[in-house]
Amino acid sequence: RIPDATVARLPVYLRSLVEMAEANTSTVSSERLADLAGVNAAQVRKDLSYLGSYGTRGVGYDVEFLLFQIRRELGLTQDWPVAIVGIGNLGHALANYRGFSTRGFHIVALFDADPAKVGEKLAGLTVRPLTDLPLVAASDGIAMGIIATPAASAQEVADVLVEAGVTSILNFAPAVLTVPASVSMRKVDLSIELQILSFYQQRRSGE
Amino acid sequence: RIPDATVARLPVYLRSLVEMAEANTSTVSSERLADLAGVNAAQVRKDLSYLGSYGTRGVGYDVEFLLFQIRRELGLTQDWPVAIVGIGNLGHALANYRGFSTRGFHIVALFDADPAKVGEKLAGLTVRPLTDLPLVAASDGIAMGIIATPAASAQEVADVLVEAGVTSILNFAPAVLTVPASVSMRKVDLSIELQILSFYQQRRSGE
Ligand SMILES: NC(=O)c1ccc[n+]([C@@H]2O[C@H](COP(=O)([O-])OP(=O)(O)OC[C@H]3O[C@@H](n4cnc5c(N)ncnc54)[C@H](O)[C@@H]3O)[C@@H](O)[C@H]2O)c1
Ligand SMILES: NC(=O)c1ccc[n+]([C@@H]2O[C@H](COP(=O)([O-])OP(=O)(O)OC[C@H]3O[C@@H](n4cnc5c(N)ncnc54)[C@H](O)[C@@H]3O)[C@@H](O)[C@H]2O)c1
Repeated sequence: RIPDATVARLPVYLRSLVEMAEANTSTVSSERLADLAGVNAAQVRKDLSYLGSYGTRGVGYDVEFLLFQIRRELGLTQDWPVAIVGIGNLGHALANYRGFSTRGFHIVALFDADPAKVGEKLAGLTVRPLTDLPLVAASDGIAMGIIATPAASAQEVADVLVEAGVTSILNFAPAVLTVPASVSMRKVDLSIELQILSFYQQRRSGE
Repeated sequence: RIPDATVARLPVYLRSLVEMAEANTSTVSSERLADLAGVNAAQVRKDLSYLGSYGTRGVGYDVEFLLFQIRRELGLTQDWPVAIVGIGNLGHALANYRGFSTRGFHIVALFDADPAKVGEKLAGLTVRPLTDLPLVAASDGIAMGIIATPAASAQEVADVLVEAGVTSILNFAPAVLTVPASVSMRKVDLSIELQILSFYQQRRSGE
C-alpha cells in the first residue's frame, strides 16, 4: 500500500518529468528530482520504490519509463469526466483552465443554483441548474466534482454530489464538509501557498 | 535549517490546529495530527522538533502553544501586503477570497494590462495599469505578487514584479518562469489535486 504522502508527491514528480521529457532529457538522478520537488533524494528513492522503480546506480532513472509508471499508478491513462458546481469567478477560471484536460480531466458539466447563470455558455458547455446534476452524473459517468460555491452552500452541494454517485470531491469553499468514508475529498486553500512563501520571505528580512 | 518539505507541511498542520482550537481541544497527539495531514506520526514529531516542540508522552502537544510556534515560524505574526496581476476570472476570485486576509495576507493592489479592466472596482480596490506597479510596490511595501495572467505574458509580469522589488511570487499561469535566486516562487497547478483524487478513484474501481 502506498502512503498518502507518497501519493501526494507523485504528481509533483510527474510535472518535472514532463518538463524534462519535453527538453529531451532521457535520464534523471534522484538528487535532481528531489531538488525540483523540494524533498530530499532518499525520499524520492523511497517513493519511487513503491512503484517498483529502483534506478541504476550512477545513471539514475529513465525519464520515459518513470512517466509511464507514475501516470499508470495515478490513473492518468484514462479520461475522467468532471463536473464543476458554482460558476462564479472561480468556476469560470476552472472551466477554462486547459491544465485539466491535458492530463485527462475533462470538464463535462457546469451547475449553478442561480437562475441568472443557468443557460450561460462557457468552455463549450451550458450552465445547468443544480437539480439536473443527478441525471447528468449518471448519464455522463461523472466521477469527480469540484465545489466552487460560497461556504454556506458547500455541504448541501457535497450531499447532492454524493447522492448522485460522485466519489471524488475537490472543495474550494472555506467550510469543513463531511462525506461518507467511501468518498475521497480534498480541500484547496491557496493561502497555504502564501504561508510557505511567507516563511522564506521572513527569513530573508531576518538575515 | 528547516527542510523545504517540513516548511510545506507546517501550514497544513496549522489548518487542523485552528479547527481544533475553535472546537476547544487543548491537546493533540502526533497520531491525530498525522491523520489529519495525511502523513505518518513519526514525520509529525520530526517536523515539530525543528520548532523545538517535543510534546509530552501520553499527553501530546499543547494546541495553543503549537499554533503560536507555527505562526511565528511561518511569519504569520505580521501583515503581508500582496498584489495580484491579471484581473480576469481567477484574479477576481482571488481578490475576493477572505481566506487570505484572515491569515494576514492583505490584497492591497490589483493590476491589469487591459485598458478596459483598468478603473474597475472590486474588493474595495481599483484595478490599476501594470505601469503603476513599480510605484505602488515601493509606496505600499508590496512583498508578494500573484500572477493570474495568461501564460504568454507571465514571464514579462514576473520581470516587472522582480524589478519592482517584489521577492515572493505565486504563479498560476501554465508557464515555466525564471526569476533570480533571491526571489522565492511557487507555482500552483490545481490539476495536481485532481491527480491525487484520481489515484484513489482508480483504486476504488479496481477493487
Ligand atoms: N480555497 C481557495 O483557495 C479559494 C480561492 C478563491 C476562492 N475560494 C472560494 O471559492 C468559492 C467561489 O468563489 P467565487 O469568487 O467564484 O465566488 P462567486 O460568488 O463569484 O461564485 C459562487 C457561485 O456559486 C453559486 N452558488 C451559490 N450557491 C449555490 C448552490 N447551492 N449550488 C450551486 N451553486 C451555487 C453562485 O450562484 C455563484 O455563481 C468561495 O467559497 C470562495 O471563498 C477559495
Ligand atoms: N494553475 C492552475 O491551477 C490554474 C487554474 C485556473 C486558471 N489558471 C491560469 O490562470 C490564468 C488566468 O486565468 P483566467 O481564467 O482568469 O483568465 P482570464 O483571461 O479571465 O484573465 C487573464 C487576465 O490577465 C490580463 N492580462 C493579460 N496580459 C497581461 C499582462 N501582460 N499584464 C497584466 N495583465 C494581463 C488580462 O487582461 C485578463 O484580465 C491563466 O493563465 C490560466 O491558465 C491556472
